[in-house]
Amino acid sequence: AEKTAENAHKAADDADTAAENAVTLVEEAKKAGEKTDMAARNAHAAVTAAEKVAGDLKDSTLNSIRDHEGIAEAVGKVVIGATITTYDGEQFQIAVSSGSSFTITRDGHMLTNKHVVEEYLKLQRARDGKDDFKRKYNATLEEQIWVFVNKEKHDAELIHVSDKTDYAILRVNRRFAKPFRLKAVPERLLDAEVRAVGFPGAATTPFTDREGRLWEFSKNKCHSDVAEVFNDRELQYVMTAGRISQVTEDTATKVKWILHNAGIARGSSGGPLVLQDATVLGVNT
Amino acid sequence: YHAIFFGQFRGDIDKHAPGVVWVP
Repeated sequence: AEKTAENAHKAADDADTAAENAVTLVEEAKKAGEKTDMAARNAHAAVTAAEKVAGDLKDSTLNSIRDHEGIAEAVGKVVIGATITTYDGEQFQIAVSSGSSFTITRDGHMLTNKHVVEEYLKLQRARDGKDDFKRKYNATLEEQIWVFVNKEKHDAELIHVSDKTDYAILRVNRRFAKPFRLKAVPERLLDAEVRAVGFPGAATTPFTDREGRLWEFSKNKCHSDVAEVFNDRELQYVMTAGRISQVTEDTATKVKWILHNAGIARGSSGGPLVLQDATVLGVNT
Repeated sequence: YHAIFFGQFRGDIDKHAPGVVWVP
C-alpha cells in the first residue's frame, strides 16, 4: 500500500509538471499569436503607406494626354542662341536654332535631343570666332540655352549629353508641379496609340545662314529679348496622334528605335512620344 | 518618324536627373 501511495504521489507530481508545462506552452503560443498579429498589422500599415505613396506619385505626375494644362506646364521650347554684350553694357539676344524638351523631375531636369543642343556645343567650342567677334565689334558673345515653358523664358543649363545616342539633359531653375513619367519596358508597343508632343515651328528657316548672321552683328537686326523672335503660336505645344508600327534594335549600337506615324516637324525634335496615360516611351528625333 | 526608347538608358538618366519617375 505504501508503494502504491508513493507511485500515486509521483504520478500526481508528474501531472503537476505536465500541467505547468502546458500552461507555459499556452502562454508562449499566446505571445507568438500577439507577435503575429502585430506583424500582420505592421504589414498592413506598410502596404497602405506604399499605396498612398503610389497614389500621391500618380497625382503629382502627368497621367493623361487629356491634361492639356498639365502638358503645357511640362513641355518646353528650346532655343539655342547667344547673348551679345557691347562695350557700353548694351545687351542683345540672338536665336540660332530651336527644338523641344519636356520635364522629368519636379526640380527642372528636362530631356531633349542631343542634336537640338548641337549649335550650343558648336558655339561653346568657337573660341577663335568669339575672339574675332570681340575685336571686330568691341562686344562679347556668349552662347545660351533658353527654354520657354508656357510662354515664360528660362535660362537653361546643359547637364548631360549622352555619349550613347541622341539625347541630352537640360536643367531650368523652375519648379514643375507635374513632370512626365518614363516607361521602363517596351513590351506590347506594336500598334499602340501614341501622341507626339512638341513645338513644330521650323527650327531653322527664321535663322537661314544663321552662322553668318550670328557673326555679322548689327544692332538694328538684333532683339533685346529673344522672346520677340517668336509669336504666340510658335510658343504653344502641338500634339499629333499616330500608332507604333515597328520596334527595332540597331545591331551595331544596341539602341532601341520606335517607328510611328504621329507627325513631327524639325522643331518637334526633342519632344516626348507618349501613351494615353502620358507615360513617355522616348524622345522624338 | 522615329523615337529613341528611353527604358534602355535608365541608369544613365537616373544618374543625371535624380528624382525621375519610371513606370513598368
